[in-house]
Amino acid sequence: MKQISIGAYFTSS
Amino acid sequence: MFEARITQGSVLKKLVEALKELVTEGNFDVSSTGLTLQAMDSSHVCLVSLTLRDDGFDHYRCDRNMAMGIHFGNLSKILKCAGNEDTITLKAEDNADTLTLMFESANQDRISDFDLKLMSIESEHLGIPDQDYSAEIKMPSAEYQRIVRDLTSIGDTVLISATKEGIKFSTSGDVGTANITLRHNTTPEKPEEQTIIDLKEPVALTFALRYLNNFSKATPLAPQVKLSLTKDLPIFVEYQVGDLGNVRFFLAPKIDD
Repeated sequence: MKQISIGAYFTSS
Repeated sequence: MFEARITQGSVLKKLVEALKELVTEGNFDVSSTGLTLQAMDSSHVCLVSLTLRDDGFDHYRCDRNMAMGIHFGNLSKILKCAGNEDTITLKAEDNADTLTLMFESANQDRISDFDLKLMSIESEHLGIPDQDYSAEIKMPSAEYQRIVRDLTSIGDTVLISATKEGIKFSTSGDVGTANITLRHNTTPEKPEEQTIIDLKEPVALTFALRYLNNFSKATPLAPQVKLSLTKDLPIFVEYQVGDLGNVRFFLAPKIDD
């Protein structure tokens, strides 16, 4: 299994 | 000028102890509405969001928005010098390169001040949308701590499944397997001892136990913790810190390759 960066789930503000 | 005073200084000590292993450094963003911090762990799979509201402090003043770059290990060293009963005041001039921490004992007979060197930290700010989750579980924070600690001794990852039967934490490893199921339980008289499961639809997600275990370092801050789950999204683990604010952790799920 893999884990992607948490940043990918949120938008940059 | 920034100045924030908290009579219950032990809260600040507990906050920094809860965060320092997960987050090496980050910016305290201060404004007229309070102090916030948003930071990722070094592997960028989890996000910590801290909010301390201005009205939660005994005195709060911030004339100008500032980002104060903090090394949490160093802040922890300084806060260890504060007594548990001390009042703590944080102070910084505009554009200062240090944050002053002043500790006053309860009977005012010992006053100390420490200056923490600030750092310049580039940080990306992420927008965290308010959203409805498939399952929200409020439980005693000590219970959450016990579950993740126990399962960490068995396996590396945990499958959390929320169904109408309850919420099940499952893991496996070299020694075997483990399943712990919690059911909705509102019978304890004290609200903080209750387990409340609000399920909109069943959901099951896998997470690295190491991080969930790390989040539980916030246990001394709050009697209850809330876990929120939605398919394919990070778990949201929240501790309310009295009237002062909250600490929120987000952890990316483990997904199939």
